[in-house]
Amino acid sequence: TGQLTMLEKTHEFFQICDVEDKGFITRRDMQRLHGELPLSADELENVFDTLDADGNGYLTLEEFTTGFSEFLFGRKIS
Amino acid sequence: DPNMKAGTTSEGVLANFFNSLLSKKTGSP
Repeated sequence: TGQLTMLEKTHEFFQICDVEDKGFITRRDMQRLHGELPLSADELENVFDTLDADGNGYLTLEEFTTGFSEFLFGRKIS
Repeated sequence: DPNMKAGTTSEGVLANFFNSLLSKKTGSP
């Protein structure tokens, strides 16, 4: 159940970022959070780069989930 | 150690990001 809750939370967070419901998050979506979240534009950029593991400029739900797992468990999950 | 610092920074910023999302969800009506 813990895992399910985590997935639900991840989905909620993903939707906060993906306001247009595209199914992915772009760098621009991330910058839009500046002002909503107490993070600087630089920090948001850093978050995007960290989460965008393949560096293609699109943050998928899968990449987002992986990043959230890393945050929760403090290490990469393969 | 610059590598160590970079790692800590991005982990910290990630934690900050998700913590902010968490408090955004629970904090605001």
